[in-house]
Amino acid sequence: STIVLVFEAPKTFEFAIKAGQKVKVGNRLGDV
Amino acid sequence: LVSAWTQTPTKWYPLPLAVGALLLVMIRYHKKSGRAEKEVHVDEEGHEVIKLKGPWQVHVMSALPLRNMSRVWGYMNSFELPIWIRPYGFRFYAYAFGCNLEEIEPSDLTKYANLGQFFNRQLKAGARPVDNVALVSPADGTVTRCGTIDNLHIEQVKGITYSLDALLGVEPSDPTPQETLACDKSLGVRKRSISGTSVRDGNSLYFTVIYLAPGDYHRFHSPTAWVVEKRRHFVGKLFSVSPHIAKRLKNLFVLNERVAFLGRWKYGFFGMIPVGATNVGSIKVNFDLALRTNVRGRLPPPGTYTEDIYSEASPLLKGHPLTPAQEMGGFYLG
Repeated sequence: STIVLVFEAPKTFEFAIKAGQKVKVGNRLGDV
Repeated sequence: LVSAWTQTPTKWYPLPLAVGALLLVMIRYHKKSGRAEKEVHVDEEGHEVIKLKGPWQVHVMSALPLRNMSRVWGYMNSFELPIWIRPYGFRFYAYAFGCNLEEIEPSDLTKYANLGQFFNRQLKAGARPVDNVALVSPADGTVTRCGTIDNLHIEQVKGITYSLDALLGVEPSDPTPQETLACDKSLGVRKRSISGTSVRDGNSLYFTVIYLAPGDYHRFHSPTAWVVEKRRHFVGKLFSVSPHIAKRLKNLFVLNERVAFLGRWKYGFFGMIPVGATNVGSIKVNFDLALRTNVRGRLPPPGTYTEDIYSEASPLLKGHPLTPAQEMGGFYLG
């Protein structure tokens, strides 16, 4: 299964993850 | 080898005409099929028509009764197992798929009557600390893609994209009474116009795709503080969504059955879309008990969906409010 997130954010938004990285619930994905 | 390489005389001779012609035909076929892969078919309203595209293995797979297979798999895993076999069976499963048995609740493996229950296990309180940032992971898994959305297309894998409108669905514009009824009463609605994709000045649209492997914790949580205004249920195929298939099957995430939660957060539009797969065909949502996924019946055309509005959950917020990391629901076997 897969979860896709689509969201609007200011252009200052930065991902804290990269493709291939393992994540767990509550881990930081990104911030403004 | 060295002497054979240096001393063997090279004899050049012309290729037969038929071989050359065959080569030209093959090159032409390759170019044509490459163009066909890139072609976008649109309907009379200019919206992209979702079609199955991929190598022959994908077409063979699409001929299989994947939805029925998924339901049989779920049914088989709903049988109650003998108590004595449960710890051995679930420990073997945990070993094979890398589950951490120390974080599950209850930790007594005899309490899980079957693999279906174990698959949808819950975690001990505090097992997943929540970062205090704008956006956190809604699930355990692997990030397959993330980035900005360009030209209203999301990248499935490098070089293969799918339409944002096809993923989220499109609201009917100027609905006729029949269309309004269809929208409200959960009948099929044909997409009409773009929705939820306009952004404010200074903002952009971003996306993240998280793949949940079989051994991962399969409940999903809210990734931020937001208000879910509506959900759209797209009945569809149940292809595997493993990275191996994602690389080969174009439009995978818009062909598969999925539930799109649409709403808003402090920066504007927010959408979350759990996508089902062959072994994990059912999606259940804690605050939407009416939702039924992977049920028997004929598949509607791709792009159609049923919609439910959550405005009654909170008339003030006009939707269902969620806090960061609040459990929303889960994926189930079958």
